Amino acid sequence: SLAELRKKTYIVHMAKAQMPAAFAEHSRWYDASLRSVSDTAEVLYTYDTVAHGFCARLTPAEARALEDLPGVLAVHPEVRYELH
Amino acid sequence: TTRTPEFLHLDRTEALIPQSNTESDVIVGVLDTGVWPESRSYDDAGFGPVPASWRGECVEAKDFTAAACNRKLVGAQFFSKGYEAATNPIDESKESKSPRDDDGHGTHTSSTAAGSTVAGANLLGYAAGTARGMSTRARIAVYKVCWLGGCFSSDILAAMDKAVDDGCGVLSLSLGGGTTDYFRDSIAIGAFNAVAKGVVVSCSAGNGGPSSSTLSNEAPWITTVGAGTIDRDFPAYAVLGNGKNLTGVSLYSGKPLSSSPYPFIYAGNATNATNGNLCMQGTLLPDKVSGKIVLCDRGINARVQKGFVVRDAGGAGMILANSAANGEELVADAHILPATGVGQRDGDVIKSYLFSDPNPTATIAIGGTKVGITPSPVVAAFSSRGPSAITPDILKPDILAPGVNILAAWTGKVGPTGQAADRRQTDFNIISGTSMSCPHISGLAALLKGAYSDWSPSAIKSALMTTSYSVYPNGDRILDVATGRAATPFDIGAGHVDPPKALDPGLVYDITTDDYIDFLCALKYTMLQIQAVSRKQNVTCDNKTIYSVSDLNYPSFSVAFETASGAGGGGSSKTTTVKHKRTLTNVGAPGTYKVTVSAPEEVSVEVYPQELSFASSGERKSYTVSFSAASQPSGSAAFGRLVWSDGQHVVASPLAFTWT
Repeated sequence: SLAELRKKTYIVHMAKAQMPAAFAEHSRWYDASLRSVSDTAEVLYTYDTVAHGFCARLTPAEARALEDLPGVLAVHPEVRYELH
Repeated sequence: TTRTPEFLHLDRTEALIPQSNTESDVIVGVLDTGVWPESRSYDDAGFGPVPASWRGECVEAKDFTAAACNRKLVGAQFFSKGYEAATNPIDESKESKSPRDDDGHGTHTSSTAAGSTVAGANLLGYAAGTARGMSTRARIAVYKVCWLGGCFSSDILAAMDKAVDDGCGVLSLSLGGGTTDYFRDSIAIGAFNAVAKGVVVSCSAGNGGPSSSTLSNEAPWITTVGAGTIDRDFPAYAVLGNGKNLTGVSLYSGKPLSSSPYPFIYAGNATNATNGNLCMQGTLLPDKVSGKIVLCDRGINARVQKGFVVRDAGGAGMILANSAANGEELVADAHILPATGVGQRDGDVIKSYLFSDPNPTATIAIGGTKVGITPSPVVAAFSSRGPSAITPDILKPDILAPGVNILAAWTGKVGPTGQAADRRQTDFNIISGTSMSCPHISGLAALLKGAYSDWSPSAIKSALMTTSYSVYPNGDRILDVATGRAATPFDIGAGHVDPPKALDPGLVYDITTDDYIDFLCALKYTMLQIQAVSRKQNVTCDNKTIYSVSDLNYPSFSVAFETASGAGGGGSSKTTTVKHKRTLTNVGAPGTYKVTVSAPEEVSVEVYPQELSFASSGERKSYTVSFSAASQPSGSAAFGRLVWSDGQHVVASPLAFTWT
């Protein structure tokens, strides 16, 4: 369906301490994790101070696939907030 | 802001601030619509060098140079990747792809928190005075996360990440979303780890009031701020042809109407549209409206936009009547034509005249700025209310601060109504919302953080909460404008902030990161969820430990009793007892504190011990409270207050009881 093809932004929370030794930097590990579920997705932001992880544009299927990868704690769709 | 410093007795705080004050080292990070750096509220006269620990920056962009920052405005950045990915690339003819504030909201909130002193501030002559932020010595860093299309969580989390890394000591977020579990909420997650790093996070409660359980930003590590009025008003009188004179509010400042009456018409009778009574764009018939005062009903479109619609149709003036949803709440607007906003009751009186008189007439007289209005504060009808939908056992909102008709700095990009057609330029604007109350608390948190650099975010929050007041000087309880009756802790939390008292709280309820993790265990979050919220990988919830939300060392109490089955309506004799444990830390002189409890008749409250003696500063003492109640009909609520006092300090906690 169209909804399954449509990309949305997801925030991916990672278990930073579980980074495989093969990676020297967390950003490389995040990128490799993303690359394993999507050829085209790019990291928009990497989070390191108040969260560990990244955000990227993914299809729902790619997001579900990411959830199953080692070191992935949670994958949450982006939410729009409003001024009060 | 003007007037709120006097209303909050900020002049009395100077004497209470310790010599070791490091307020100028505190940087308030404001996540909002950006900044108008040319505002005098960011004047850095008298400021020393920016603290060496500061890692923030002033981002250069097309309409924003690094020179825009100074020793007051120490950082300005923007976060738009999530917004642009979700929508389209920013159209720079419509909004600035830079930290520049095209909207005004961010300039208003950041100057409210920590703006410099500006003499001669006013909006079109209204609310004139010397404007200042709550902490004039704190510095400001702005993180633009809100755009024409909204504020996106990926950008907000990136900004929080950067703000904490930069070295902000306080984060102020006057924005929010719906109700969602903490592990799904980017603001809650970002705030958890900011607080863990010693950063106070103050957020607006939301404008979903007066309906109950309408809160945003209700995680217990966040300071959730509701909105109240101050003792200032902007009266504007609707003078009817039958001699009646009804008081509304207005910030109109143009040519006044004649005192002679004008023909008066209901918008609903000057339109061919079904929603014409709302004065929606293009719905008024000029031949029916021209030269007349038009009564519009509030709702759907912006209040100020209705004024433009009436003006464009040739109307001479506008009376804007509240609907039941707004009740008697009067929010002043810088209308483009002579106008006054009236409450629902007065609106009904006016309509009654309008519909019964064959030739109704009216005029509008502007009253200017009045101060010393009593009672004040009253809870704004729009201020979101508890109980918390996510964790009813945590009382929210936490605290009330000024959020109605607040004057603060404004952008040079749009006029005070924010409407594209408004060509007026003003250095200041008067607006309302929990967006305005939140930065009052953020600035006051910076004041406390400067005064007591060793206090944790939860100690600062506790000091603000336990010293707040819930009654007027005459002893009457703070009113809720939505009902006209006394407000409850679900409306005001601990009460209205009282800065001089917050600087000397005597005792505080401190909470550590581990306590918050125990709280998440009590919520039965999975390990993955707790790890995602806390970033901690080695966290565990011990199978042998009984975790309880009631053990969180919160400065207020909320007890959600379960109604016994079959008790609905008639009640039941079964009594339930809920125990809460708390620990107080002495942050003042040695002393002995005694407890007093005002409990509702439905609940028996026992505190043990009844007396706590502190021999030194930093000493901690624990107590337990047992709340026992028979079953009540589902939906019942009752309230009380628990107070520890040594005769000098009053450490007060609200009690809220519900039966579900």
